Amino acid sequence: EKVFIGDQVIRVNVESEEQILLLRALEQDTYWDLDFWLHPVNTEVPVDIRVPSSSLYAVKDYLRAHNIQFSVMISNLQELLDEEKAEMEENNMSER
Amino acid sequence: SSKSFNFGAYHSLETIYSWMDGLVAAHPNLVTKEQIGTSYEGRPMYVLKFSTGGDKRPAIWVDSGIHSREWVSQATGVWTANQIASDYGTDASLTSLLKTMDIYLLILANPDGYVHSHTSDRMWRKTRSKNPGSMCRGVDPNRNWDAGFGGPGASTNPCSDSYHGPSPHSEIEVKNVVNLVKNHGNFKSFISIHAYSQLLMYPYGYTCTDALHAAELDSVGRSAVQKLSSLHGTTYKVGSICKIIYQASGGSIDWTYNLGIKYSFAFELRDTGRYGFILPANQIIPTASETWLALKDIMEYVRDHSY
Repeated sequence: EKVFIGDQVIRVNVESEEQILLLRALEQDTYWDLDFWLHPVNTEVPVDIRVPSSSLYAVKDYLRAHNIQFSVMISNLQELLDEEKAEMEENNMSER
Repeated sequence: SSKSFNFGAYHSLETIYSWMDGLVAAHPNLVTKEQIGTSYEGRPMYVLKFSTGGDKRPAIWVDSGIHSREWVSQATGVWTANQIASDYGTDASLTSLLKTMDIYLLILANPDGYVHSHTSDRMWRKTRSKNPGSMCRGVDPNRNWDAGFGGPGASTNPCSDSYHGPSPHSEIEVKNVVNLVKNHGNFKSFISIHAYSQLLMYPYGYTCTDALHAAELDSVGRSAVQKLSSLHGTTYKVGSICKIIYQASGGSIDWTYNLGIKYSFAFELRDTGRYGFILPANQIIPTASETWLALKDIMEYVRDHSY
C-alpha cells in the first residue's frame, strides 16, 4: 500500500502570469514527482500541490527562489490518511 | 438498510453495492439496479434507475466519482440516491418530476479506481487499464471522451494523471456509459459530479469558444448555485470549463452536449482547499445536502423546459 509519510500539500496563491509560467514549468518536471491537485491556470485560482517528502526542500527552495508565496495546506498527508482509515474501520465495526 | 447505513462515512465498493440492493428492495416500485457493463478488472458497473414506469422516457443522468480519489463525490452519490428514493411521494416537485422523467444515477463511475484508492493508493485518479509499452497504468476517464479528444489539456503520457488514452472511448468504463446514453437516446440532462474546488461548470472544456446555449446554461447554473449556497453559505463559481478552470479536452459533458444533451453540467464539490481529496467524513452530509438543492434546481428546470 502506498504511503505518504511526510508528504505535504502546499497551496500557492498565484500573483502574476510569470508565476503561472514558473509553476507550469514545475508541473512538467517529472523529477520531483509532484501531484498537482489544482493546476496553475490564472491568478484567481490557487494551486495545490502534493509534494513528496523527498522533494519538499527542493520545491520550497524553488518557490522561495522565485519569490512565490505559499502556505502548507496539509502538513503530513499520511497522518490525515491514517485518521481517515481508522474512522472507516470504526464505522465499519459499528455498522455490524 | 438505509436506516442503519451511515451516510456520513466513506465506504468500500462492496458496502455501497450491497447498500444499493437494500435501496432497491425498500423501493421496488421506484428503484432498479441495472448493470451497464463491467470495468477493466471485471467489476460490475451498476446504475440506479429511478422510474415510475414507461420505457426510455426523457431522463436525467447523474454520475459521481469518475476520478476515484474524489471520495466525497461517491459519498454524495450514495446520499443522493437515498434522498431521491425517500423524497418520492413526499416532495411534490420531485414526485412530479418522476411522474414524467427518469433519473439514472451511476454512483461508482470508476469502480477499479475506487477500489485501488481504498486498497493501494489513496491518491489514485484514473482507471486501472494497462498501457502497452509503459510501466504506468490507467487513463484519465475524463479525458477519454470523443470531444476534442487528444487536444489541449490532456496528456499523451501514460504516466500522467491526465493521460487521454489510446483512442476515444478506449476505456471500458467510458464506453459503457457511451453505449447506454446512445442506446437510450432520450437523455435531456447529463450531470457529472467531481470534487474539489466548488465550481459548477458547463461546456466547453476542449475549446474556449462559447457553447450555443452558454447564456442559458450560465443562468441555470447560477440559479442552482444560489440554492446550493442558501444552506450553508458555500460559495461556488459558475462558468464554462475552459473559462473557469482550464482548457481540458475529452471531457464527458462536452461529448454529451455535442450529442445534443443540452443541459450538461459538471460539479466540483467542496472544499476550497483545506483538505482537498481528504475531505473529512463529517462534511459528507453537508456537502451532499447542499449539492442536492442545486441538483434539484437543475432537474426542475430540465423538467419545465422540454426540448
